[in-house]
Amino acid sequence: PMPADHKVLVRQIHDAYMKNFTMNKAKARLILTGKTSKPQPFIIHNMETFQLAEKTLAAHVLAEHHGGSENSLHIGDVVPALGCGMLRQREAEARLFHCCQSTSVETVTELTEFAKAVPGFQSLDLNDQVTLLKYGVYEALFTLLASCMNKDGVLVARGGGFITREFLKSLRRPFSDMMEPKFQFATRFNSLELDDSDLSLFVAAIICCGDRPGLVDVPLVEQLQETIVQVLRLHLLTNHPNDSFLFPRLLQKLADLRELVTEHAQLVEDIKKTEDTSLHPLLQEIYRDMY
Amino acid sequence: LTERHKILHRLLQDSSPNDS
Repeated sequence: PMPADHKVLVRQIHDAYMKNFTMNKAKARLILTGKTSKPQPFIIHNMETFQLAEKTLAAHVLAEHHGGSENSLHIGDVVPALGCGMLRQREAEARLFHCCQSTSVETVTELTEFAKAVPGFQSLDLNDQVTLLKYGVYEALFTLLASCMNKDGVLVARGGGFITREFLKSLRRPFSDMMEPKFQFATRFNSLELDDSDLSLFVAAIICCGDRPGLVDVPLVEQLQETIVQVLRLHLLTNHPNDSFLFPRLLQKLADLRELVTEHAQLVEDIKKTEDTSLHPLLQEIYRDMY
Repeated sequence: LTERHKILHRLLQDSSPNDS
């Protein structure tokens, strides 16, 4: 049985996750399986449907931003989807790359708020908080992205659109190489059948990781990591009583995520060199001197 | 480190919507 203080921590981290992320696995699965009362996502499977989606989804997401929560709009210079519209004159691959950046920036903002709500995180040295986010956000982002993916494609624009895997593969290189490794990871990761409560603890464990380069107070971060990992282990045992190897299998995914991020950073570096495209300042900060 | 990561730093220092 799980001690009472562990149960409290599970609830706090799960609540922080549900509060801070606009999309979660339960919502995404409802949309992907067609079990929602909302309109079906607009399917983007070629350049024509992509261009149509740029016009309709941008308007839709913007309307939602103005009417909805301001939670994720802390960086005043970023409005996802608007970027896509403003860059319409540029070629499709580059525009898609910019849309991905806007979504990434939004998720990094949400992840920061989530991290701040993890008990103990804000007591860490501010430099260490920066380090943990710098190295953790992309691993966390690809974990969360898996919830929006199935073998055929990925949900975008808060579930308003669905980009097919085949369309992403058909883009010119290097853009075509961008998403396929994420789909492969997502297929393996989704077979673990985690729910949002499991994912919330896993994402917290990714962020609070004691072996990131340049940490000032390693023992304090390790102590926080140890607490979260123990809570994750106990939570998995109670939440998945018939899958006793889930915890070790999940820990193995941490290594896969590191590899995925290293590959991704290299690809972004290549795109920066060979394409006439810009990188958002927040993402520049994260990638700079990363690995 | 915070100097080289001004936006991350700012996001961390911003008062969280959860605090209010």
